[in-house]
Amino acid sequence: PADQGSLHRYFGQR
Amino acid sequence: LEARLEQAGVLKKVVDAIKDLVQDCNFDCNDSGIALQAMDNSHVALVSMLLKSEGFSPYRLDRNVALGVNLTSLTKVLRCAQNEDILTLKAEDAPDTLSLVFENAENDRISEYEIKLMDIDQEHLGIPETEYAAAISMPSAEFQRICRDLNQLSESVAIEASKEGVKFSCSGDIGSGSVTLRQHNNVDRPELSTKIELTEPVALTFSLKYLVNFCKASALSSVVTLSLSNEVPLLVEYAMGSGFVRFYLAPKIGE
Repeated sequence: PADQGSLHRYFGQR
Repeated sequence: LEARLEQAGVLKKVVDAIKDLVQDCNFDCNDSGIALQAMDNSHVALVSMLLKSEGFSPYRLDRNVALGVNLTSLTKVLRCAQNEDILTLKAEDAPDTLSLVFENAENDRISEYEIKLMDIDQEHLGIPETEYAAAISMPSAEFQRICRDLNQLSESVAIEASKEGVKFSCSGDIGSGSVTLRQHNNVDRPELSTKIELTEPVALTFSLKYLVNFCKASALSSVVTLSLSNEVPLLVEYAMGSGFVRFYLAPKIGE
């Protein structure tokens, strides 16, 4: 089954 | 802050759309309007909302202010407003409370409520400007039905966009299912059209639990837009007359 990555992988902290 | 909204129903629908995803969040008030950005606890989904200042009349703000609100509390107070009531939000410069005033259109009932605010140290993410490979707009009710239907069979859905159309498919313990939409234009009722703009084919897998949750925003707009690119989060947007609610969802990775 596929893993669920978090949004931190794509969006940086501002 | 003093911001007057012609229809309390707009804020009620916005809060209804996001309250199951996030519990406490800041309403950031500045010259462009009232904005909110918050992630769910698992950091898989993010909601970004803007009620533009033009949507309020008047919209008066002396200095930027962040209103830390518990959405369950706000929901309780908003239940005390009729959808057609005029809603005025008021807060001081360094507020402990947010004041909400509801007036009926006949101007013979005024209800005044206050909710306590809280300090919320909220993480803000920078969302890069993205040229998406596929943008699909469709009736929001149709997207909601597809998500609910497929969620009965599976936890996740594969979304594939190609020249032929957009295919939502899933498989689970009891079997499998798919819905394919083709582009079509409804001249009489444009909100029932399905439009597919594609620069390259896209295939991504997402958790249906979150998508079903996003669909609670369907009351805000009869049209929803899905924007996808391979290996980036899905954008689900509900546009309002003067603002939007956008949801971002991280894709599932690796098979």
